[in-house]
Amino acid sequence: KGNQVRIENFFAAK
Amino acid sequence: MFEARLTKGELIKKVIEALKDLVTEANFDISATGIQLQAMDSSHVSLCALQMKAEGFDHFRCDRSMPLGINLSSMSKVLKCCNKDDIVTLKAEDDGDSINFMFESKDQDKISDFELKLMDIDSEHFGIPDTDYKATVTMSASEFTRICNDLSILGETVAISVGKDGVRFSVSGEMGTGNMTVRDNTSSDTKEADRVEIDMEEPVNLNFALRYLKSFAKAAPLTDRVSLCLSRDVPLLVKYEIPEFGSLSYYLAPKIDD
Repeated sequence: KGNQVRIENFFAAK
Repeated sequence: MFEARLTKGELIKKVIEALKDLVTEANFDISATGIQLQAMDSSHVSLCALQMKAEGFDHFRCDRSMPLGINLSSMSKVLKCCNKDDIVTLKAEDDGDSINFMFESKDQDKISDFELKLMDIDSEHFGIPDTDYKATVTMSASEFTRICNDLSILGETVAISVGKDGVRFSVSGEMGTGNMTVRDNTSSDTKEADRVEIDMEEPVNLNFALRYLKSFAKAAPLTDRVSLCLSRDVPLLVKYEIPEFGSLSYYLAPKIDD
C-alpha cells in the first residue's frame, strides 16, 4: 500500500 | 577534554535503547551546548535526531567541539552494566581514540569503568526545516506504543488520519482490518497522563510503515508524552521531549501512492 519514499528526499544535506 | 556527569544515568541507557534498533553506528556531536546526534536508519527511510542539553547534566565540560563515532550496539552492551540508580560519567580526550564510561552506585560502594574505541564515521547531516504542521497530536507515550504494537499484528502499513473526530490509526492485511480512534479529551476530567490533545488546522491522511513506528516507540520509557506532527506529503515527526534534558525526535518518510 503506497511506495516507501526515502527520507533524503525531504531534507537538504548540510 | 570532554566530561559529562549525569546523576540520572539511566537516561543515557534509555536513549541508546531507543536508537539502537534503527541506527548501528553514529556520531555523537559534542559541543559546549551539549550533545547532538543525527542519523538515518540503514534503509534511509527515517531520521533520528537527539538533543541533550549541557544544562541537563550535573556537570558538563567540552573544550572542543568534535564528533564521537560510536557503535551503538557496543555502547548498549556497556550500558547493560549500568544499574538503574547509577551515576554515569562520560569522558573523552580531545585527540583520543576512545570514550570512557564510569558507573558509580548511588552509595559510592561500586564503581565500574569501561573504555570503548571510537570510530571514524562519515555521516551526512541534514538541515531540518521548521515546519508548520497541519495537525499535531499529543498523547501518552505508552498508549502510542500500545497502538503501534497492537496494529502491527494485522499489517505492515498504518494509515494515520487526523480529522474532526480525532486521530484514526488504520491497518489492513491478509487477516483483516483494524482501526483505532483516539479522541481529544482535553475538555473532560482526564488525568494528565491520559490526556489526548489534537490541534488540527486541516485534515491529514498519510500512510507509514509500522515497523519504524514500533522502533520509535522504544523511546517511551524516556518520558510520559509523545507528539505526532503531520502535514501532507512530508515526513511524520514523532517527538519525545525529555523534561529539563532534551528531546528525541524521529522523522519518518511517508508511503506515497503512485
